[in-house]
Amino acid sequence: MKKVECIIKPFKLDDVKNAITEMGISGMTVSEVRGFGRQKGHTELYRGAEYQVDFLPKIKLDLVVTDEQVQAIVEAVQKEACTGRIGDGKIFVSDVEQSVRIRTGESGPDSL
Amino acid sequence: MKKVECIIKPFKLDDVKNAITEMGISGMTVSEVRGFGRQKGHTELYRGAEYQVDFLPKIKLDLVVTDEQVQAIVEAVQKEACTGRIGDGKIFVSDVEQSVRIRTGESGPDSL
Amino acid sequence: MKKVECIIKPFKLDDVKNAITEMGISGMTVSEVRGFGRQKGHTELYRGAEYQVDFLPKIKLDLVVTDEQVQAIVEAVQKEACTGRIGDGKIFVSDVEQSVRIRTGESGPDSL
Amino acid sequence: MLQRAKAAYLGLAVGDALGATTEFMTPNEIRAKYKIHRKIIGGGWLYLKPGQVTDDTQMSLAIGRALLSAKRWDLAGIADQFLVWMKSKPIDIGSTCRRGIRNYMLTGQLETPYNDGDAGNGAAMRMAPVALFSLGDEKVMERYALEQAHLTHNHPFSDAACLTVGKMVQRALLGANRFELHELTRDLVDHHGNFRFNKYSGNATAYVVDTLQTVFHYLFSTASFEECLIGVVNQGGDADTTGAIAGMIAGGFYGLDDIPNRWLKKLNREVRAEVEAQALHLVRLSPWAARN
Ligand SMILES: Nc1ncnc2c1ncn2[C@@H]1O[C@H](COP(=O)(O)OP(=O)(O)O)[C@@H](O)[C@H]1O
Ligand SMILES: Nc1ncnc2c1ncn2[C@@H]1O[C@H](COP(=O)(O)OP(=O)(O)O)[C@@H](O)[C@H]1O
Ligand SMILES: Nc1ncnc2c1ncn2[C@@H]1O[C@H](COP(=O)(O)OP(=O)(O)O)[C@@H](O)[C@H]1O
Ligand SMILES: [Mg+2]
Ligand SMILES: [Mg+2]
Repeated sequence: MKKVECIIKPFKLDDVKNAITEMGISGMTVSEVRGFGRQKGHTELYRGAEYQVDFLPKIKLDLVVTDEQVQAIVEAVQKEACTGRIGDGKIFVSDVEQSVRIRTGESGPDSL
Repeated sequence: MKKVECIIKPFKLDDVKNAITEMGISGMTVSEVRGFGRQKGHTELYRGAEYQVDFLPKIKLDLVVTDEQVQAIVEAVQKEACTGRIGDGKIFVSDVEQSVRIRTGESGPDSL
Repeated sequence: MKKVECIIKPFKLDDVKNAITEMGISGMTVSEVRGFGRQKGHTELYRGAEYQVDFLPKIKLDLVVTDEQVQAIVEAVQKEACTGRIGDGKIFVSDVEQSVRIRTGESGPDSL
Repeated sequence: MLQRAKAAYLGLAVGDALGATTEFMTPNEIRAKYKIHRKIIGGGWLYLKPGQVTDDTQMSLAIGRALLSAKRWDLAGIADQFLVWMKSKPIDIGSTCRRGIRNYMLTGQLETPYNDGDAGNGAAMRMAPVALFSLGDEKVMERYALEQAHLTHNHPFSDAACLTVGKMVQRALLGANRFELHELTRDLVDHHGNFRFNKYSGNATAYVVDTLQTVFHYLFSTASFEECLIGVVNQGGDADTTGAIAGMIAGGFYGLDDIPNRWLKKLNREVRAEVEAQALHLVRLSPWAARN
């Protein structure tokens, strides 16, 4: 099994979620994060001084999927989340050794 | 070392935390996330139209533990976090290659 | 490629971020988490009763870097985030099998 | 006969819509909230509108669409319809069904490998269109039942359940009496003793053994379609599916006139229309129709 971790622009969440649910993905876990990279934040006025907002809001989507699904998922997310402008985000794939569905105790790919 | 990542229902945090601290786990890192899966959110009225709340609040617990502790921890979390109703969550185990305690620079299982 | 996951005290974010950007790290993803460990929270008065605040605010920094950069990054973060007092945090290193830059579809170390 | 076929298929939809309200509840919780749940009111864990159906009816309709468009048994067509259905963002999909459909999407395989975890009721709940399409030829029904089941569920208990449910629906349509239907359950219990239901445990989970015990207990201890379904859905557990399976057998057995009109009227109009149309066309394509 693999974890596909996607950092995307917040307004892309619905498009990405719809694209992956159509591929039979049973679920995902989402968190609000802030990204720092080449994309610059805007400047803000605070107590009379202008300063750079460095960390931009992003959405992090974690999906654990079976090995066979990884490539299709990575391609679908990249296609859906891409605007072509700096700051679109990243997709990282890493190995998951065990998975358990808490409700039933099932484990392995059947628990996904 | 392994990372045991648990997505659980928020009201289960204390029970799960108590169960794992009783097993001698020294620390954990917790974040608020939102889950999407078979469990439905309630419907909400927005601008006169009813829509389904898709993403439900969950708690994500990350514990890095030694290889020998993994099975006992996975079983304890599953038992404690389980209500038997859809949406109880998942446990994912993945490999951690290095660990460092920032305060002392110690590394390896002793740093956990 | 490796993911270097750093749990640090919130006021250390700027120091750590500056240290790693000086090493040529192009980006990172940051989230607010809460930590539970040997560091005790303070007690708070709530409805007339004193209780222990167990989970303390921490910042989690995720940086995906090339294999060659890992040791230097780990040392820099540890040095910068360390205050010598309990609760300074942890650094965990794990393997990343694939990485994609969403904007361009580039993959591998070039996408970082 | 056409009326009985409609009654079986409508029984499935009515049981699904009625039971969905009490799915995953315990009998005590149902009693506390509804005293006796006997109206189609939607709600439930899926927040349904009154008369809305779930995967039990939708997957059955998918099978019907494949068979009616091919006018012959078409397993790949059924798999394709399941895939179209999965992509349509249905209100719910069971995890075993989802895995099977996903496996078909990724590999094109029309049979999922054997799995201990496949002893759920997700294949048995789809038996109505299969029974209607193969009415008049039990051997053919058996072949079709196992082929469609193995798209998602590959386990001897699920297989046995599909065959028994299919036979009961068909024989009910062909005029079997209560004792003849009971005999079919005794065959099942002979082969798999764990399906025995004469000391009913009250478990109504999605484990196919619990599901059929619940269905058979209420089917044989009540005397009307309404009484049977009310008994089943107030047992909670996987109530929409126990309701659907009880509904298809009881519907076929008691006939259309015995299905409460108030339930039929509450059923979603489009679902009701398609169920009725499929029932008629499926029977007209069956071996029974060819002979009559
Ligand atoms: N090395 C990295 N490790 C972890 N997250 C990163 C890394 N580099 C970038 N990111 C994340 O990806 C986002 C986009 O990166 P950025 O450099 O702004 O644009 P682009 O990916 O289009 O070149 C950042 O805001 C951050 O959340
Ligand atoms: N494939 C997945 N990857 C990551 N997180 C998931 C995945 N599937 C489910 N989850 C998480 O687990 C939670 C529970 O999943 P859900 O499908 O609602 O119920 P259950 O696990 O009881 O079948 C979701 O809200 C989500 O946070
Ligand atoms: N086993 C662990 N797994 C994940 N995070 C941990 C673990 N142990 C500690 N942490 C994180 O590190 C922080 C500091 O740990 P703590 O035990 O308080 O101090 P120290 O690391 O200085 O001994 C915790 O607040 C928590 O966020
Ligand atoms: Mg259902
Ligand atoms: Mg059900």
